[in-house]
Amino acid sequence: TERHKILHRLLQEGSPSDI
Amino acid sequence: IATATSKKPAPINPMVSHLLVAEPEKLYAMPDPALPDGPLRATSALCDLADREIVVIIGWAKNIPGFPALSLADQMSVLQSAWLEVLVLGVAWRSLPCEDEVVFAEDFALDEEGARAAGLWELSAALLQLVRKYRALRLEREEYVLLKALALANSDSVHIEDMAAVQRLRDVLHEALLEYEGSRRPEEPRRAGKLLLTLPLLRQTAARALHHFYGIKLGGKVPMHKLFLEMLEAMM
Repeated sequence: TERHKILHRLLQEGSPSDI
Repeated sequence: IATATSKKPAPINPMVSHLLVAEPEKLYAMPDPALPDGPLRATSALCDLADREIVVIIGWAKNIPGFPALSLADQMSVLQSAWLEVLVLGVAWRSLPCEDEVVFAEDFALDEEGARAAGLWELSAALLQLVRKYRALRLEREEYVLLKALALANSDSVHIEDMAAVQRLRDVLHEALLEYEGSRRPEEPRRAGKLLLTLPLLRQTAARALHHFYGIKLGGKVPMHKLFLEMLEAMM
């Protein structure tokens, strides 16, 4: 998960902001 | 009454209706006007576009009925293995109305000359082969949205933990395709099969695109956003 943290966050939070 | 009823078009499959509504808005490449026209400008625009498309694809996947029911780990595995197929299918769909032109975005289409000048000819030629296949099939929007969801659910990632759940998602989408073709195209009983048989070329084209983008990453001359890099690395 650490290596794929942006995908993880987008799936969990659903917010595409602050990428 | 019987005649009027038989002339009424069959009601659209609920899965198809849902997928049509879930279709993302159009994206624009907006090539950097500060860069001189050429391979660097085109590649920069393409990498930036790909990064934004991945965000859109993740949001779109969450709207596919059944996808959010997968575990978070499996949602990640499926997306990591299939995002580029989804992206490539979108490019192929956008390119359908244009003969011999790849429409990467609404404001970024390349013919052969343009693709050669932009250093994108090899990738464009592979994409055009896929476009020709869908053009010959006269792919419809309803079929496109089903096929795109199937490309995602057809993931063969070795990291999937609950394969039965992914298989169920695949079955539901497959069933929707069969039902759609059965009601809309009864005169073409092999049409669903023909559409599914395009998936190997889609995967092959995505592999060519991966090779192209990974080469750019290794070249180190074009800035790439973190999410795009993360998703590329997940495929290597």
